[in-house]
Amino acid sequence: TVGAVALDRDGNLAAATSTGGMTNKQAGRVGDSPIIGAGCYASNHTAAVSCTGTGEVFMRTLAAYDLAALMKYAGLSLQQAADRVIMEKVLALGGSGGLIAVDAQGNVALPFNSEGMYRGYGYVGEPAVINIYREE
Amino acid sequence: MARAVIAIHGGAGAITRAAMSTEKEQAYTDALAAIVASGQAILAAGGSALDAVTEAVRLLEECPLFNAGKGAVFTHQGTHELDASMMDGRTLEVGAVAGVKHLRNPVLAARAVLENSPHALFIGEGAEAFAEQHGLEKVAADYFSTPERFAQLQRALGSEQAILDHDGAAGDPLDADRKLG
Repeated sequence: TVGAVALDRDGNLAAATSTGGMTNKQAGRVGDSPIIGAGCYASNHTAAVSCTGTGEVFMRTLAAYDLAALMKYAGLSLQQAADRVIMEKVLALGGSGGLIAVDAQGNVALPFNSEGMYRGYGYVGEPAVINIYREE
Repeated sequence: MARAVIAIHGGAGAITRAAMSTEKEQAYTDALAAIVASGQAILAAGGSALDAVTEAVRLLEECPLFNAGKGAVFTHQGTHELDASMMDGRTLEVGAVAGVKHLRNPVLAARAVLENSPHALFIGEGAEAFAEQHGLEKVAADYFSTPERFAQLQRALGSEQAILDHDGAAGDPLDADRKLG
């Protein structure tokens, strides 16, 4: 699964996600990637989010929207909300994976509970940051 | 003026240094860096967040290292079924497609749905027909296949389990599954 989230200079957020699913999945199985609120979500009032991992768990937790809801209704920061979703809610149901998110202030969060996640981000005019493993 | 930024992911899973060659690690790093740079360039030129994420995901779909578009994983039946979605935070408009088999870039189909339809999600043949009506490129079903993904399927078939894209990249998928509990 791949995804991208962005904040433009006008303060607008957007998210996109795309996938081939899981190796050896049954034909017709659909995971969270095309499900708005589960694998992809964006609102200028909270954050833009794209998820990757055990699709069924991200659907059951409405992971992408849940991050935004934690910010809007519980007042959590982007990092707090992202960590809550991946390290607590998704993990509690046996889900593996992670997400990328950016908020309207330009904060970035890239939490994951698996060994690694291919990830990167870059502010305009600054060097990009690219990481793969947990310890980075 | 907001501090424009783009972030991308290429999937998560049992990705460890021990299982990664230096060459493969460099290939992934180079691909991710180039795609982030592309997004940065769009934003630096005053492009929208929607345009930046569309192009970033399209490039990820074009790269066979990642499980989307070219290089997508195989189903149990030896086919490819692709899904994509996007959302505009400014308007809360959305577009998504699921179970498509012949669209070169599913993310462009999701964008077409977002911009040209009152509906949110199209599946299968209907999604492909909608994309074709909006001029998107169709490809043969085997366009998405790579030898690495085919080998991954053969290992997974033995386990009778579905595995995350990067968990079955090397070795025994059952080992990867056990690692993830």
